[in-house]
Amino acid sequence: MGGILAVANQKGGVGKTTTAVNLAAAVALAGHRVLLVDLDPQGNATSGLGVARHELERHVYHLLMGGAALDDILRPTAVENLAILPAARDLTGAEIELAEMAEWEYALADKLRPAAARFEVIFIDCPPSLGRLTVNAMVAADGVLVPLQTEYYAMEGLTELLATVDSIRAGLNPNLTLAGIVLTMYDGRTNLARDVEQEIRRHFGELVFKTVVPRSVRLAEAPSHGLPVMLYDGRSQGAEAYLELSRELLRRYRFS
Amino acid sequence: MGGILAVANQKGGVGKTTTAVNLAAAVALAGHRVLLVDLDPQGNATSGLGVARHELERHVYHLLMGGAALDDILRPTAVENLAILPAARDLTGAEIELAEMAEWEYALADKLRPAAARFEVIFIDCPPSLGRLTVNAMVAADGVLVPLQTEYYAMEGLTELLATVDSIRAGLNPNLTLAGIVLTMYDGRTNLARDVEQEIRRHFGELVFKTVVPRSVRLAEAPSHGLPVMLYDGRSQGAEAYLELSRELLRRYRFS
Ligand SMILES: Nc1ncnc2c1ncn2[C@@H]1O[C@H](COP(=O)(O)OP(=O)(O)OP(=O)(O)O)[C@@H](O)[C@H]1O
Ligand SMILES: Nc1ncnc2c1ncn2[C@@H]1O[C@H](COP(=O)(O)OP(=O)(O)OP(=O)(O)O)[C@@H](O)[C@H]1O
Ligand SMILES: [Mg+2]
Ligand SMILES: [Mg+2]
Repeated sequence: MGGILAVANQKGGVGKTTTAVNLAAAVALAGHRVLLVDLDPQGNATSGLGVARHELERHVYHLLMGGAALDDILRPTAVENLAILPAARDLTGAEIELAEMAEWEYALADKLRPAAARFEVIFIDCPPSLGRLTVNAMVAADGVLVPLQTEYYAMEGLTELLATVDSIRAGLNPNLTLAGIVLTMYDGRTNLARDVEQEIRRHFGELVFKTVVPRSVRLAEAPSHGLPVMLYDGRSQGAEAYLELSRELLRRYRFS
Repeated sequence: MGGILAVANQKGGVGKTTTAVNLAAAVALAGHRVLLVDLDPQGNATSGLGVARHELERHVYHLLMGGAALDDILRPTAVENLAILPAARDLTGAEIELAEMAEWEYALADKLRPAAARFEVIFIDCPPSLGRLTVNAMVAADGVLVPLQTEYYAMEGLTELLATVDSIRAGLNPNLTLAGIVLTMYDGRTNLARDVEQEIRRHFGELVFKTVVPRSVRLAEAPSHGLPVMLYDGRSQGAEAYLELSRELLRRYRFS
């Protein structure tokens, strides 16, 4: 497995950005050179790492549409070894403009090729849809990481999401694997969370990471400080969970 | 104010579906004839009210694209006075196919016209995006109801959402108002929720409903039973909050 992971789920608010930001930071803190690509026009991963969205002249939209090179857009973050390709609002335009490009599905894969040599792991934060931006991420990626909130509505969308991964593997990206399902916002005191966990582990077995991310208010507070949770409150349950998840990810996949 | 409310916010997982389903049910239980339109291809409002998405031959996609009439698609729910226009997966196609229709922005407004005479209030549940489906909902609506999760990332998207409402009012739908902002998933024990509430009320004053919806696991459990929360657990905080919110909504707007 190479080093590009698309963090995707069309269900909204399941912890895609929180997982992309904190997992990327944890892998970088372990000494790997990591890139986080923000492919959501909301730009939450960008502001979650302290980059001011509104001041960006060049961002991932310009990379995707061919208006700028990788080095014009790459930015450092508060974490050593972690760089970001930030997003801003006008990335929304790409959802429509990509349709006019020949082989639009490969736009991101082509543009990220120079990055693959410089970074050991690349995470792509996806918007809450299965539109052209998410397709681009899945075509560029080696694997899809699926954050799954342990609730009913989030379970409903899983079939469609996995069907989309299968159809991209069958056509546009034969290497694409399902890197795993991460259970997020887990509140062990509720039957709901326990029932969902049991059902998901029964259906998907080893595909589900052993590490579960608990509901932890520190994870929701950290973005307002522009920091990943381990730099905001390193002793919190949220920080421990993402550090543990990064170790499990690195055990499963030897990024070279 | 007429009776069509679009429940919208491009930020994912902020409680759009939960608000649309439970507020529609509460208004119906108060004796008003209510229609809930599920305009999200995820179809959460549809399954949240017990309708089996996968068995639907005709749904809101066919109404929008002109393949079926309102009465072919309307379905009753477990709540007297509440009907639903259900959604299924292939509604995703409308996001792209609408572009080929002349005046695509008015597709839903035109198709809902016969319903406006039969229902006193119509709620439209929107997907987590500002794409063509959400634009259709805002063009058809008299007001936009904005569920806002009391957290940092959710606040970030508010400016873009309100700018979209303004631009639709300036062009496609001069009657469109901001019906109000509803604070959701509120956990009064955290500074984060209290800080966000204070900031939102300072900025938006009367536009923010007094009723706040607390985090209540009953709200997350009810959809798996296909019931609104007041029929699943009428004494829960979640049920009380949406009943209270419906009373505040009806005081603010006399639906005729
Ligand atoms: N484990 C957790 N504990 C507590 N809060 C969390 C946790 N994970 C995420 N959050 C908070 O929940 C909200 C939703 O998470 P996030 O924005 O990461 O989801 P998302 O899937 O990226 O959303 P979108 O679909 O809008 O892109 C955010 O306010 C975030 O701070
Ligand atoms: N007040 C609440 N307390 C507890 N859980 C809630 C509350 N409101 C919503 N939920 C749960 O949080 C999750 C997100 O809510 P919901 O699906 O209604 O948001 P949404 O904005 O419609 O999401 P999407 O952007 O995917 O359409 C769901 O699992 C829902 O059951
Ligand atoms: Mg996100
Ligand atoms: Mg929804």
